[in-house]
Amino acid sequence: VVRARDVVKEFKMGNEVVRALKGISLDIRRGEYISIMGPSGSGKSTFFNMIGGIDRPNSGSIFIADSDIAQLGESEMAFLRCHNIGYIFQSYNLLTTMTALENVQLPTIFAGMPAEEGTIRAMEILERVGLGHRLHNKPSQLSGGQQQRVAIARSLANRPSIVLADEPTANLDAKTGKEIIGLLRELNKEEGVTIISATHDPRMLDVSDRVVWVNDGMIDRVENRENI
Amino acid sequence: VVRARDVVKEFKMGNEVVRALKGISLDIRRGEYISIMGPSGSGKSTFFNMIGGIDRPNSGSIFIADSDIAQLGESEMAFLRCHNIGYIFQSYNLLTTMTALENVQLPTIFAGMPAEEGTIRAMEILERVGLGHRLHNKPSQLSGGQQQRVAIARSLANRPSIVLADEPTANLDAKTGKEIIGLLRELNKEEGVTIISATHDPRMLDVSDRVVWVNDGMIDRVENRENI
Ligand SMILES: Nc1ncnc2c1ncn2[C@@H]1O[C@H](COP(=O)(O)OP(=O)(O)OP(=O)(O)O)[C@@H](O)[C@H]1O
Ligand SMILES: Nc1ncnc2c1ncn2[C@@H]1O[C@H](COP(=O)(O)OP(=O)(O)OP(=O)(O)O)[C@@H](O)[C@H]1O
Ligand SMILES: [Mg+2]
Ligand SMILES: [Mg+2]
Repeated sequence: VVRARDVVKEFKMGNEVVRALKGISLDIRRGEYISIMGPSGSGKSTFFNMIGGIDRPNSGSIFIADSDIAQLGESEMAFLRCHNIGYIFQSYNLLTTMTALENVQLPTIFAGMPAEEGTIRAMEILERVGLGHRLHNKPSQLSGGQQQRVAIARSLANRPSIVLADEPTANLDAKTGKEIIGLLRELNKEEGVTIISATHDPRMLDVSDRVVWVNDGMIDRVENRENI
Repeated sequence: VVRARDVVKEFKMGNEVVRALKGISLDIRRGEYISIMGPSGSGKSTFFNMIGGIDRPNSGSIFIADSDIAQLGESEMAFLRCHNIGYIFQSYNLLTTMTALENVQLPTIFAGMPAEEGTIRAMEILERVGLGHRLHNKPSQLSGGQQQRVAIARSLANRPSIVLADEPTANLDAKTGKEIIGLLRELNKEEGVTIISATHDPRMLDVSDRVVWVNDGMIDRVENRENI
């Protein structure tokens, strides 16, 4: 469902060029649960932005559901991002002037869902992540872990077939972290959602089909579930 | 060095009132390493903001180095915050238009240190957290874990006697996380810095003198090192 071929990403810093990705190739099958692990600064978030169509690589190509995203126009890419992919960003990216409920409902509005239905859907998912009692709080009125759970709920609003999660459990306590991993696993096993998650959390290893280890912009090794 | 007496904090949400802290009392001795643990939304960051003088409680009192911070004027409080306390916020709070070096040097400018000396000090600490090669990157040009390390370096710029850390290892991989815990422990053991850290990281238990468990705005229990 997602294929990356020799993806290179460079950032220009004055005269210097930082090669964050040095040529990454990876095939991810539909319905897999993949964890991407590696040291801080090794390129996980940059790779996440490439396969999610948020940023374009300098060279190499990315296929999502067999279409080359470099060939897609803006509106086709927006449709794909809105209906097929749910994003959980490392820095949440919540809209600070909207409540938790409005932040989670927003994607349903872009997808054309009637407002009443969208509100019910948003309430359901916020309940599922344990925030039924904080629907009308804005991000500044929520704790770090609560904001992260709003970001997780928002990514699920349009029942995506692929969830791209960047450090989904970073600010969560042991119990809440376990619940979120359980939720992602349930979506994966019962609804066949493909989960691709950049993480430092060793508990993710237990639920992953494969673990991709990156270091300094390259894939170090890929481990299957049996040998973890 | 830090004393809290019956601290209550309430937030108004329309007609509702959320009691984030329901009356917390705690004494922290100079040179201690204290971890505050508890579920997401239990009041750790709110308590952190109270003892750091960032926000005022509705009732109760806080003493830092034996002065009641409610009695301090704005400029005395600013002096205390600038010279004695280093803050590591859960959401980093870096200045997005400044480089890593400028962000770390900024506290030294407020403290009146000559610019040249401040630059050297900032470079030294960034080196110590493994970012000697990213001095001129702005926060948007750094990974999540790198931004967190800039925030940690900034908190140490003025050689504070107290470091208040809110989730210092949340976005760090196992190795970098261990290095940061090692750095905090070194400051604590060798330079006598008092460390107060809100965390979900079980490795913090190994280096803490005491662990304060909070739940729903109250202290559940306090454990000494021997019984952890
Ligand atoms: N400005 C605010 N207005 C209303 N409620 C708030 C506000 N700030 C915090 N809260 C509420 O107070 C409670 C405590 O929040 P706090 O940020 O202290 O939690 P925390 O223990 O740090 O959690 P985490 O581990 O997720 O960072 C939460 O339930 C939160 O929803
Ligand atoms: N806009 C940019 N300009 C310059 N360098 C950048 C930019 N964005 C990222 N980098 C660099 O690219 C490298 C990879 O960053 P990336 O955010 O992908 O790391 P990461 O693996 O997600 O790390 P973490 O675990 O800390 O989140 C880092 O060394 C970072 O400094
Ligand atoms: Mg990252
Ligand atoms: Mg917090």
